Amino acid sequence: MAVSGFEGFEKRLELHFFPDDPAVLTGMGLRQLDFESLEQVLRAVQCTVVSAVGNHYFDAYVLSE
Amino acid sequence: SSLFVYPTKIIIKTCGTTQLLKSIRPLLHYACHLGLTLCSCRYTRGSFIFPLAQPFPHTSFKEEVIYLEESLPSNLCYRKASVMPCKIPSHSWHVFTASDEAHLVITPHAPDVLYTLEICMTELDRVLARKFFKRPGDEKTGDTAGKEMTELTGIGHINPGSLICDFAFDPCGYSMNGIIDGDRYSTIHVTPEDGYSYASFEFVGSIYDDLDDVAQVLKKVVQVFRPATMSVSTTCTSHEVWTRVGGALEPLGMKCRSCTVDEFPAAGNVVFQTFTTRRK
Repeated sequence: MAVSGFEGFEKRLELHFFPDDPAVLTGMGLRQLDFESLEQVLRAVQCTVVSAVGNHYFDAYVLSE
Repeated sequence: SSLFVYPTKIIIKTCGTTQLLKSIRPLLHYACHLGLTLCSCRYTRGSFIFPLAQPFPHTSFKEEVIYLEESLPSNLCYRKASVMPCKIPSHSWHVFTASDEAHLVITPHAPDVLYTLEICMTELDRVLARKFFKRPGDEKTGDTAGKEMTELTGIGHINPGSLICDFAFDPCGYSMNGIIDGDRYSTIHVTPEDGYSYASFEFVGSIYDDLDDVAQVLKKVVQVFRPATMSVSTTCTSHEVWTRVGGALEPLGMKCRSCTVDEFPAAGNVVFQTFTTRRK
């Protein structure tokens, strides 16, 4: 095996949800997840947040493995 | 690596040897507490440079598909897994999608019909790749060094006006997320080490955009990295977008070596194209 360097090719997962109660659609939905819960999910993926930005529509996080 | 959180959509994109698919179960758990039910899933990746270094459940695409099948709820009953072939054996494209009945097809009338371009570039130009190394002894933080790289490499000009958050890693490597406008983003990840240099560019656009803009963005991306090999996966319901890719790259000396199309539940069409510089 080649001397293993850092694997560049990414894995990409996209999940779409729908609200059990349509009234929720106007809300923040997944954006209500608190940072502790997000960190729980990222811990399962061996990642941590190093930078973040957001606007009216979504939040974007840069992660480090 | 990057994470994007919308009210009813979440996208996680990770490099290295992360166990990305292990995020599904905790995400379903938290979403359920928010009154949200999963309705569709899409998993994509290129071909690993170091496949033997990948941990469970990513040691093979077969293992990934089994893990996805076991992790997804039964209401996502429309499922498809495919390895889209390519003449360059090390550059196949792996796609798995799953959907429930209601979200099986994205109709062109859907107000938010976005398309996604996932670009993977290898054998970067060495001089350009060196710009993604931190200088020895450089005490700058990842944020500050990241901003410097964004400017130095011209990445800041790919989608002018986007809100960028960027980060430079020690001793090399770079990641950025750009909020373009509204609910669209671009994201770039670079591992510049010689011998296995790699960069990715992902761009979410709307089929109502001026498609010349797509060509402009692609040209700038090639100018930043000058890769010898480039693959482009276009996921969309309309057909025009992917046709613009070749038109943008060929004048830059990138020759199209393969083009495959496939249709997937909840994702519409995936068009996978690979390009190499003529010198190859």
